[in-house]
Amino acid sequence: KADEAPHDEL
Amino acid sequence: MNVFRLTGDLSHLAAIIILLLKIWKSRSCAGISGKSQILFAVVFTTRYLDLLTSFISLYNTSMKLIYIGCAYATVYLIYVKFRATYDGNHDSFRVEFLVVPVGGLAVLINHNFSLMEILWTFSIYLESVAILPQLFMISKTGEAETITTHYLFCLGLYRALYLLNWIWRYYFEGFLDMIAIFAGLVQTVLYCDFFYLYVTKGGKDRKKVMLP
Repeated sequence: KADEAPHDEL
Repeated sequence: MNVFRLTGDLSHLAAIIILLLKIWKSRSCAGISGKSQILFAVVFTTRYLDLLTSFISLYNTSMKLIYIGCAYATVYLIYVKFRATYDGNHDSFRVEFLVVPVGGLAVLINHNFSLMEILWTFSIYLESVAILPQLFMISKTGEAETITTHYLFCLGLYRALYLLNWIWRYYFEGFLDMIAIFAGLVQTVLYCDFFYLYVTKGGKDRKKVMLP
């Protein structure tokens, strides 16, 4: 889920 | 990392470099909105605070540093080095009308109510509208230099490619970030009018692109 993972995109 | 993500990043990088080189080579920032460039510097600063807290990859870290560095270099060229060429009278978009609502929205709608996450969300929302002062300036003066249109095309293309990246990631990784997708859609839609003009007025004899 997006709210648990670090933001890996730029 | 998929092909859309990579080409999106490279398109973004190309846009940033094109603008920086255009200003540097022509020794002028005429026709460039300093306000949009300040907003992009704010976007990168608030989004890439995670440089201090988490390491994702060498690619990720170096691209972030390049984006931030170039953003501040651009702002420096416009407001310090080539300040005399800055067309402040035509750069009259009221940025508080963007920053305040976007800040409010970031506090209200985010993945997690923490400072870092709210700043990340703020940067995503702000990026989606940060080009408006530039588009406003072009519509006000009624023209843009060809090199400026290449800059805008690459900058718009980058988020459009990211949309394809998100579709890809949804199907193959189950990854879904609604905030990024929604803002990315808004951002891409804002460029559609420009994309149309860029393509239809493109050609060897093009000198300038007019916006309505």
